[in-house]
Amino acid sequence: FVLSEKDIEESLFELQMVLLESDVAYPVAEAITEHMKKELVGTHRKLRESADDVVTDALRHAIEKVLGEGFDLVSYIKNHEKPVKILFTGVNGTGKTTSVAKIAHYLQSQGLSVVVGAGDTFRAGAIEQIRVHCERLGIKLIAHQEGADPSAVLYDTVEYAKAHKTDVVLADSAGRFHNRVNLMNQLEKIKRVMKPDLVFYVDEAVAGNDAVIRAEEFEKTVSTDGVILTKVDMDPKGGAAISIAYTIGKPLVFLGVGQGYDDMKPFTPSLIIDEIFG
Amino acid sequence: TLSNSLKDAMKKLAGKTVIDRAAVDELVRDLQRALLSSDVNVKLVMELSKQIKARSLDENLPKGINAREHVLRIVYQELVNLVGKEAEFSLKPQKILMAGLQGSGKTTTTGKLCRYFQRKGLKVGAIGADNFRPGAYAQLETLCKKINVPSYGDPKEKDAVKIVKDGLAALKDVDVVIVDTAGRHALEDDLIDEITEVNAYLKPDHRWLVIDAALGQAARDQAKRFHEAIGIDGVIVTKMDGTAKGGGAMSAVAETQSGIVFIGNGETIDDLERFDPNGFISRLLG
Ligand SMILES: Nc1nc2c(ncn2[C@@H]2O[C@H](COP(=O)(O)OP(=O)(O)OP(=O)(O)O)[C@@H](O)[C@H]2O)c(=O)[nH]1
Ligand SMILES: Nc1nc2c(ncn2[C@@H]2O[C@H](COP(=O)(O)OP(=O)(O)OP(=O)(O)O)[C@@H](O)[C@H]2O)c(=O)[nH]1
Ligand SMILES: [Mg+2]
Ligand SMILES: [Mg+2]
Repeated sequence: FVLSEKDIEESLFELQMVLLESDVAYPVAEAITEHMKKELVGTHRKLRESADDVVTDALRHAIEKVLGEGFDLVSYIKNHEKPVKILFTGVNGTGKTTSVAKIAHYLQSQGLSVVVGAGDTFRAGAIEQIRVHCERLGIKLIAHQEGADPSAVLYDTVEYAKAHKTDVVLADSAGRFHNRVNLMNQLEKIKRVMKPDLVFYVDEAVAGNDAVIRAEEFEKTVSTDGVILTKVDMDPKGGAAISIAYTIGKPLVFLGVGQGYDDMKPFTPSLIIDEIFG
Repeated sequence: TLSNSLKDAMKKLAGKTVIDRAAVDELVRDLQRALLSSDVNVKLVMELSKQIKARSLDENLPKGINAREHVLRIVYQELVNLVGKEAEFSLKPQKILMAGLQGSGKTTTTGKLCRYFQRKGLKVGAIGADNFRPGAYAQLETLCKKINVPSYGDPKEKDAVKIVKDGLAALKDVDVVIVDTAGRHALEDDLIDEITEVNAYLKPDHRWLVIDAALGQAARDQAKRFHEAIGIDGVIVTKMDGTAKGGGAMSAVAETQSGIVFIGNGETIDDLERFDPNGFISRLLG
C-alpha cells in the first residue's frame, strides 16, 4: 500500500485536534502536521496497519524528536569549572523563584553546594519569598534591600561563591515581559555582569499560544540554554513543552510537577508523550 | 500575519451582494486560525464556525449593506455574545473573594482593587488568606501600605478560614473587604475543598476568578471546577500588557456564565481598567 494524501488527511486532521486540545500552540500544531504529511505521502504501509496507526506512530516519533532528550545538569556541573552560574528568567508568575528553591534542594541532595542570589529586587515580597525558601532548605542566600540593582546582587553572589568554593550559583530574577524594552535591557545587563554559564528559561505548562512568542523573544535577547516547564501537574498534557521546544530548539531540563521542594523532575520525553498519547 | 489573511478574506466578500459559500468557507477558516492562535477553546471555535457559516448563508442580506459587512456583523455579534455580558458590581459595602490558579495575579490584583475602591471614595481593606506561599502576606502588606490601605494577615496561621475570621474582625471599620487566597488548580481536591470552606464562611458578595491572559486550552476545565466549587460571578484577566490575546477568558466566561469585570495591564497598582468588549475582540482577531 502506498499512502496517498487522501488516505492520511482525516487522521492528520484528528491528530492536529489532539495536539491543539493538548494545548500545543496553533502554528506549532500546524507545522508539525504539515511536516508529517510531507514525510508520509508516498511511503508504504503494511496490510495490517491502518492509516491511523501509521500517522499516530509517525506523530509520536516527530514529537519525540522535537522534545529532545533532556539535559543532565548534575553531570554538566561536575564536569565544569566551578562555580557554575545559572540565571533563571521568564515572564511574570511562571514559577522561577519556586523552581530556584526546588533545584537548589535537588542539587544539594546530589552532593553539590549551592548559593542563591535574590535577583528580584523589584516585586513586593520577592526577597522575603526566597529568604523563607532558603531558610527552610538550609541554603545560603545573598540578598540586598528591595530596590537594589539586581546586577549588583548577582555579582555579589558570584563573588561569594568564588570565595567559598561553592559549586553552583542559582540566580533568580524578576518576572518581565518580552515587550518591555527597558526590562529586557536590564536582563541583558544582568547577563553581561554576571556572565552565567547557563541561562534557564522558565515557563508554565498552562501557557497557550503566547508561549511561542515569548520563548522566541527571550531566545533573541538572552539566548537560553535550557527550559524549565512548571505547573505540569496543572496541565499534565503539557503541550507548551512541545510549543517551546519546537520554537527555540533548546533542551527541556526539568518539569515542575507541584509546589513542594521534591516536585521537580529531570525531563524525559515519555513524561509528556505518554500523557498526550495515553 | 493572521489579521492580514482575515482582512484579505473579508476583502473577497467586499462589494458582493450575494454571499457565496466558498468565500464564507475561506473566511471561517481564517477566522478559526485567528481564534485558535488566540487561545480560544477548540470546541468553542468549532461551534462558532458552524454558527457563523449557518447565519451567513441562511440569513437574508439586510437592505443597504453588502455581503462583507453582513458577515463581519455576524462575526462580531457571535463574539460579543460570548464576552460582551457585563459583570455587574456596585460601589457599596461588600466582601470580594479572589480565586485562581497559581501565579495568575491574585495578590497583585487584590492591591489594584484596593486602589480602585479607594479612588471611588470607599474605605477598603484586604485579608491575606494565602496560608501557603512564602512571603504572600509580606507581598500584600507592602502593596497595601504603599496606598495607605489596611490589611490583615497571619503567616503563622495554617487555617485559611481562621485568617478570614480574624481578618474580618480586624477590618470591621472598612466598607469593602477583599480576600486574597492561595493559588490552586482543578486537580488539587484538598485545595478546592479549602476554598469551598472559605467561601461558605465568608459569604462574599462576589467571587472573582483571576486568570492570566496567556492561559491556553486549560482555561475551560479550570474555570469549570472553580465555578462548581464556589460559584464564580466575574472574571479578571491579568497581564494583558503582554502579547497574549486572552482567548482563555472566553472559556472562563462561558463556563461561569459571568462576564469580565476588569483587565490587569501592568505591574503597578494603578494598572487596572474596566473591560471593553470591542477592544478585546479586535485584539483577539489578530
Ligand atoms: N502547581 C504548581 N504550582 C507551581 C509550580 N511551580 C511554581 N508554582 C506556584 O506558582 C506560583 C508562582 O511561583 P513563583 O515562584 O512566585 O513564580 P515567579 O516566576 O518567581 O513569579 P514572579 O517572580 O512574580 O515573576 C506560586 O504559588 C508557586 O507555588 C508547579 O510546578 N506546580
Ligand atoms: N505585567 C503584568 N504583571 C502582572 C499583572 N498582574 C500580576 N502581574 C505579575 O505577575 C506575577 C504574579 O502575580 P501574583 O499577584 O503574585 O500572582 P498570584 O496569583 O497571587 O500568585 P500565587 O499567590 O502564587 O497563586 C507578579 O510578578 C506580578 O507582578 C499584570 O496585569 N501585568
Ligand atoms: Mg519570582
Ligand atoms: Mg498570591
